[in-house]
Amino acid sequence: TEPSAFKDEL
Amino acid sequence: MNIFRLAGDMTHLASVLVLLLKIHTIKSCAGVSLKTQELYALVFATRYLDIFTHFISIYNTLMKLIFLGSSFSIVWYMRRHKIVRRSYDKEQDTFRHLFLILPCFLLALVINERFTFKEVMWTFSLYLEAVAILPQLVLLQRTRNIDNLTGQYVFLLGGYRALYILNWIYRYFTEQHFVHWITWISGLVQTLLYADFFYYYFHSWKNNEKLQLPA
Repeated sequence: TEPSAFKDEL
Repeated sequence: MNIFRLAGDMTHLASVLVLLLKIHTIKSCAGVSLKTQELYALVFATRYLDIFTHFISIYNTLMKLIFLGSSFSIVWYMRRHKIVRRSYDKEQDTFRHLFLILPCFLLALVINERFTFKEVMWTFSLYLEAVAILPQLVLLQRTRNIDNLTGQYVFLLGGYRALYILNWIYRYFTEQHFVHWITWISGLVQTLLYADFFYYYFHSWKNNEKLQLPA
């Protein structure tokens, strides 16, 4: 899983 | 994407459109903090570094382009447009950027999820966005007569943040996710900064009075 948070948010 | 997230993005978009409408149509930026606008331009520039290398969706790319384009064009209008810039309250808008930028950058160097250039810049943009509204709030407090569009702009920005918190709560329960402390805490701080403004905004709305923040 991608450790960095919420990269799909703006 | 859930409904809170979409509503949040649309509120954010509306806030930017309200501000551009004011500046472009009325040719006035009275009551708008250039410092806050420059901070937002920096926030988007550092957050969307991967805009052309990491594709998420057309929606995502389009919105990023809109936020980058609008924030830089607002700064351009306020600094360069020969009519708009005359209405800028330079003497009132005295907040120092560096007092916000430097601590946020240092914090991002220390507290981040991964020590890489892009990740530190992304974290920096989150910290900076949390406090970027401060020069605008200070300016509102100094301005005796806050016009409707400026009041609505700040209200919509605060609304966008509140909806993002609902979005995170929703995501927490519906997705397999880590506890995203950095995003959550900086987002929470950012939303709390609007609490005072919201109080006076609703108060003036309820009593049908002009919005005025106490000194």
